Amino acid sequence: ARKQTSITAYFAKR
Amino acid sequence: MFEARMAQASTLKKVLEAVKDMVSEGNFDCSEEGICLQAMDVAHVSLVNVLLRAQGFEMFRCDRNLALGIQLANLSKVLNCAGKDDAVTVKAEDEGADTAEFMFESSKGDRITTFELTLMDIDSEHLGVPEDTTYTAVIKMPSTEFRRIISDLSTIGDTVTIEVSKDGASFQVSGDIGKGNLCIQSNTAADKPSERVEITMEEPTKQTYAMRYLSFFTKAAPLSDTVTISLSPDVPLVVEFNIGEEVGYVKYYLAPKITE
Repeated sequence: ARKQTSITAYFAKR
Repeated sequence: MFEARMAQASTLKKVLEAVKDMVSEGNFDCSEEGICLQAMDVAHVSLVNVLLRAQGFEMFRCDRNLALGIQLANLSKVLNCAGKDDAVTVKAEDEGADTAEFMFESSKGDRITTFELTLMDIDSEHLGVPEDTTYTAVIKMPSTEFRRIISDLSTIGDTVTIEVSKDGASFQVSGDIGKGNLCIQSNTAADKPSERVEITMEEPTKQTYAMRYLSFFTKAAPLSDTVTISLSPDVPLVVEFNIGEEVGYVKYYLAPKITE
């Protein structure tokens, strides 16, 4: 099974 | 005071069409550079970055940076009132304004429509997207071809694996009814540059993504003849549509699906 990752895990909050 | 005039209201309309299914509201950040919108879908799986550069407008004046918080469905209703060849002028007072004005002028100048759109306070998170990412695989193709691939494969399954190898780029999908595999190869001999397919690969790359978001991204196809898809292991996919030569762009980022 594959898990959908979140975009916030890759790009830091500014 | 903010005031900007765009010769083709249809460009703004296409930008709205490109984002409104994925995002319900957003801040249009206005500065001397132009107008920028960054927003995530409700599940925070994808991100869209829109830039309309100041030089892409006939007239652009922004005395002070301001954010126009807009419900996109409402802006879409307003933009749908613009005629095909209308020009659009957007005006807003400085920060804290409750409304923005949208004025459409017919090309003959004999019909002028003005709307005041209610603005809202939107608390949006801004993500820093690194500019210097190098991708191991890049696919450039006609945006209509991209739209067709995603539209066709969406009917088969909701997850797609994109694999770029020396044999080309393949889109593999599986669902309840079975599996599909679509393979494209570089075709740099097409008559028009906009019809060419260009696949560049630093190393073989294979990543899996949710089809639903790729379908949202294809809504930007009317903005640009070509689309560039960039992927690398374990980083978000980028789908980029350039608007005109230097008017701006719509860039989508999509977080991959990973094996647990």
